[in-house]
Amino acid sequence: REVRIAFINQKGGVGKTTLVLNCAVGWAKLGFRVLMIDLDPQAHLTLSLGDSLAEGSLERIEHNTIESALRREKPLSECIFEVVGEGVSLVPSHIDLSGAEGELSQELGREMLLRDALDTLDVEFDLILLDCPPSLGLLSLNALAAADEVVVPVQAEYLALQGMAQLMKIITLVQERLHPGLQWNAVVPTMVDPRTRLSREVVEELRRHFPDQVTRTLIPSRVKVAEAPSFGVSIFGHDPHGPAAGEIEDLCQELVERLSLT
Amino acid sequence: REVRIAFINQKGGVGKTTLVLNCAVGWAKLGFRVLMIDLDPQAHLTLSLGDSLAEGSLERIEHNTIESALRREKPLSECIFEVVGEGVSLVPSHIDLSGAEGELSQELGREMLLRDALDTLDVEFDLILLDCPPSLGLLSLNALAAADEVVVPVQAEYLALQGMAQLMKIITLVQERLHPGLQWNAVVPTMVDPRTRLSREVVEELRRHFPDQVTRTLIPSRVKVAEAPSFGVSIFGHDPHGPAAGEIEDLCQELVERLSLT
Ligand SMILES: Nc1ncnc2c1ncn2[C@@H]1O[C@H](COP(=O)(O)OP(=O)(O)OP(=O)(O)O)[C@@H](O)[C@H]1O
Ligand SMILES: Nc1ncnc2c1ncn2[C@@H]1O[C@H](COP(=O)(O)OP(=O)(O)OP(=O)(O)O)[C@@H](O)[C@H]1O
Ligand SMILES: [Mg+2]
Ligand SMILES: [Mg+2]
Repeated sequence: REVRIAFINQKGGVGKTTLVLNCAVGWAKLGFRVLMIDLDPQAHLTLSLGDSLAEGSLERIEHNTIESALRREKPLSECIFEVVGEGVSLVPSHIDLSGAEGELSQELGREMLLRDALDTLDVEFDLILLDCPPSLGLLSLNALAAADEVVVPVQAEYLALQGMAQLMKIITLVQERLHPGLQWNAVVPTMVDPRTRLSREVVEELRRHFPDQVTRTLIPSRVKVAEAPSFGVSIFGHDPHGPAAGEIEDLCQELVERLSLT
Repeated sequence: REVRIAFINQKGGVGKTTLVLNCAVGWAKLGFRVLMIDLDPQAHLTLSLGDSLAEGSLERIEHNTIESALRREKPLSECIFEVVGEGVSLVPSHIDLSGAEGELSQELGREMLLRDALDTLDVEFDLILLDCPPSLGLLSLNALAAADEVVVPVQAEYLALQGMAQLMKIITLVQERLHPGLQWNAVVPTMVDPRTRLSREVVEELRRHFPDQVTRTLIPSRVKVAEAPSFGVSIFGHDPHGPAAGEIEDLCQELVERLSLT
């Protein structure tokens, strides 16, 4: 069946959402059938793609979000929208998911809701990417309990490793109590400023602490990458021949091996 | 008495902590007696200043944090450490504050714990700066219920305004139910890349939506600003004659007027 990949880091603004969209399209260009699931109530992935969703009237999107699937009000298959022109699909999110997270914490098996929704999905995909919110709450736990692989984007900044210890504990707990099959094979240094010594030192420190996971490919900080969402497209739709697109392609290739995607 | 200023934005990594330290020292250079309170369990402010705290053995810091004061185990005056060489003081945080946030949510008047601690503070300061965590939970609510003024750092990125609506609601709720005296007079565009059109458009959009609050002074994205915490100092300790120090000085002057600090 499909490989499910959770993009997770409880720190805000480290590049999770941007990486999910760019890797999704990068993998689609390699021939994979890709579904992205927006698990963040802030719904940045959904908002930046809003106008590009096939049959995605604002009303239809609002009533067919990941929340509907987690609450078992709708099958996941009814919440899938094609992203026109990029060759990938999306299950959208909405701010209401924030209230849902509180209410769903009373459910029996509350961490398994996403896994149940995915296990009953009758639509075929090769890869399902989970865009996590910046927290280690119920939504992120659902992602970890449902995922086969974990990818951690880490911003190359001072104190980047601080949050890693906490994240590692949570991943280990999920492996022990909910999902032994969960694998963690990738840490991706993002928004790297290759000119600054600080950036390089942080990446080296990451490699020392996570020698088996830190990717060879680094994702530098680039204006085009930051601009692409405001045009509703991935880096491939915004600047297909620029260096940033090439870096994402390299990362996608490297992750095919690391995450055993074929 | 002192003016208490909450630096708040539920989005992660927008520059709250960096601005708190740099404005603290900027105001100290103008003659204000400044105390910073680290309200974030991730304790980045505390960690970056760790080695510069007078009589700040690791053990003494751990047992005299903001948590001790919020739990009423110690008076706030016992949790104050001088930041050597920068002319400001700090009440440190610690990861244990994360657990405390959960337990303290059962307390009567749970949003007023910080205000109580500050009201009984017998040490003299002119300004007390509150460094909030990236959430709108109990710790941030305590900051809003205790503060006289709110400063919102906003990163000049696509979807920057998304979180503002939610933040505005919370500020309004606090004003209505807990603290009518709370004022919101400042929104500070941070990490602005003046060369990119996206950055300029986001700042213009901010000015349209918050004409009375957005500061004239913008805080550009600068390598020196990102590096300073790794040396345990403010921008004034790291690069006092560079452009970034000047930008912080301009901001401090502008905020003296906006926040009626004299
Ligand atoms: N490689 C990059 N170069 C330049 N800007 C980037 C890069 N990656 C992401 N950004 C920008 O940084 C900001 C944060 O990125 P993004 O929203 O992907 O992070 P996130 O981890 O998903 O944030 P959140 O925790 O809020 O979900 C966005 O404005 C995005 O455009
Ligand atoms: N003006 C700036 N120029 C360049 N880098 C900056 C600037 N301001 C902050 N940074 C860097 O951006 C990162 C995030 O900044 P900071 O920790 O102050 O944000 P924050 O809002 O406090 O984050 P959190 O939500 O995690 O508390 C840090 O690595 C910091 O050094
Ligand atoms: Mg995101
Ligand atoms: Mg901070």
